[in-house]
Amino acid sequence: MNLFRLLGDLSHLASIFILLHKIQTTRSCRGISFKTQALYVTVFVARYLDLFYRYVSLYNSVMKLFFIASSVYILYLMKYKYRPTNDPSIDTFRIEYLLGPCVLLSLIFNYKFSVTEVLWSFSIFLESVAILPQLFMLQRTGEAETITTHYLAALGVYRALYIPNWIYRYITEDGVVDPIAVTAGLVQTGLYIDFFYVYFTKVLQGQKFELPA
Amino acid sequence: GNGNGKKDEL
Repeated sequence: MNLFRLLGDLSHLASIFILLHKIQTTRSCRGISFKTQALYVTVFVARYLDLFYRYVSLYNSVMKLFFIASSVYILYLMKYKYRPTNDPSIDTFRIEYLLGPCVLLSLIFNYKFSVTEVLWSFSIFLESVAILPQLFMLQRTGEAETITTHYLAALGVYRALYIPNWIYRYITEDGVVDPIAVTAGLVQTGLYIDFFYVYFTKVLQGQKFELPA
Repeated sequence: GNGNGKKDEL
């Protein structure tokens, strides 16, 4: 564990608390893509199946359980408690275009052709693109509540911090590198670049998040 | 190298 990874994980935790706070205080999930949230549940369940057969640390297990539980809870809030505030008609990204290629990629690129390893690879590839329905929705509506942009920023920071973490580990752990996680991670972080540009130039200057028409 | 990936990360 190094500082980059710890701060990255904390940023990931923060993003979930920001999202929960947004939903609870506005009593609405407006502006949040159900599809992206459902993809995150898929990602966490597929990857953290290893809770049953691999123990890393208490920190690792607690975080995994938290990510599974909180992502399922968010789906529940969107689907039941605040269902009337969820508008599927603007959440139109076709996720089969993400799921198909991720299944294919995980069958080709994995560390061992076994059920658990293919699922692990699948979760890594799927996580890298899971934010696309959310970004697509943002693009479509052209604006977002400030709190929603803080959620996305925290999520983007989490991904960005994993990059120096990998560099640090490469140097300190004798050339250790995970090509699947690093490639997918770079792609994932890249997806946030446009968002970050608007976030830093507008939201952090006190303006509303609005995309040029 | 670490062929099995960094399964200690989240």
